[in-house]
Formats: sequence, C-alpha cells, structure tokens
Amino acid sequence: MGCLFTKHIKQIPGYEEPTVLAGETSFTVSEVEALYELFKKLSSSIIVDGLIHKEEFQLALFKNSNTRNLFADRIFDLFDVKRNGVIEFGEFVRSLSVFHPNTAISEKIEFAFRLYDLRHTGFIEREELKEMVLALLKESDLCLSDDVVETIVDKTFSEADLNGDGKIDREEWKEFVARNPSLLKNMTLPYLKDITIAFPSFVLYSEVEDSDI
Amino acid sequence: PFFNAFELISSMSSGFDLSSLFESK
Repeated sequence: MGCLFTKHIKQIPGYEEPTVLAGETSFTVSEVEALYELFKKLSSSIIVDGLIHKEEFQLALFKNSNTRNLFADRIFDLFDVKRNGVIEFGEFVRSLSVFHPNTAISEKIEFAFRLYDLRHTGFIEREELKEMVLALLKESDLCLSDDVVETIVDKTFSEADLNGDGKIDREEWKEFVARNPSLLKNMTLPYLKDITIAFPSFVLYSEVEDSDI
Repeated sequence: PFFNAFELISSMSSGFDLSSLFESK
C-alpha cells in the first residue's frame, strides 16, 4: 500500500520527497507527510491538479473563493516562489516552515519585510504603508479620515525610518521589529509545532508510509 | 491616539490568519 501511495504522489507536479523538505525546514519527515494530506485537500478543492491556485487559497482562508484581500494576495505571492501563479507542494512546505515556532526569528523578520515590500523595491515605502492601512480599513469596514490615516503613517515612519529618507530598509525594519516584537505575532503558527498531533486526521498516511519505508 | 500602522495591519487583517488553512481539514 505504501509503495502504491508513493508511486501515486510522485506523479504530482511539484511534488518533492519529504526527506528533502524535512532536511531544509523545521518539519520532521512525518510532519511533511502530514502536511501533504493538507496540501492534497487544499489543492483539489476547486481544480484537481495537485497545485494550489489563488482561488483555492482564498477558499481555504475565507471560505469563499472570490474574497480578495491584499495581505492574502501578498502571502500567496510569497508562497509562489516560482511566480507561476500556483503553489506547489515544496513551495507550500518551505513557506509554511517560516511560520513554525522553531524557525529562526531572522527568517520571520525577512518574510514579514518582503510581505510589506509591495512593489519589490527592497524598501517599505510610505505610499505602500498607506496603501496597506487603507486596505485594512476597507477590509474591516472602518472609516477614518485621510488626516488620521496620514497621522498613523507619519507616526509609524517617524519611529521606523531612522535615517529619514522616506522609506524603511531591511536594517531599519529589523530594529523596528526588535523594539516592537508583537509585529511578528502572526508569523508563528502554534499549530505547526507538531502537526501530526494537532491534526490526527492527517496521520493515517504518514504512519503507513513510515512503517513501509 | 497613536496606532502603529504595522501593528494594526498584522493584528487585524484576516489575510494573515493562516490558521484558517488548517480548519479546512
């Protein structure tokens, strides 16, 4: 049964061996196999092709495949390392590993920086931050005057943009996060600590595979 | 009142809540 299962999953485009992924991430081999069960579910929710499309990602996050969200888009784009419009299994595991409790803080800081660097300039620019604040207000159905939004952005920049050049570079970001560690709160998913225990429904195949290898 | 913009974004946006991925199990 294990051999048949292994042959089947090797045909999935973008599939990578759990041992390889475990070697490069904070996950164990069994946890990568458990994640494969989750990946299969997500990647076949709309289009059964073994790849997570943006609509499937949105469906999983919002229970609605049409719900657009700037920050979900950014996370999808960062998971889609090859930038081909879909998330493959290896990309899924490597990216989720950033959110593992055991992953180095430096990786989380870098991922968050790239998340906020909307236009991939290597900086978080003032206009980008304002765009993100406005997107959040729209998502939350909150109404703040433009003056208040400007004040929030100005105040944040006055704390983060230490050299005053109108943009936040990586070093400034690191210092800002060090002074405001709660900014990384959403960069850790406690679920990932031991996914095989947290999600026992995924363990079946993992145990079969472990015993058959 | 002063709000840290990044604090607002990271704590409030549902787009960051990847725990929802696991609820689809």
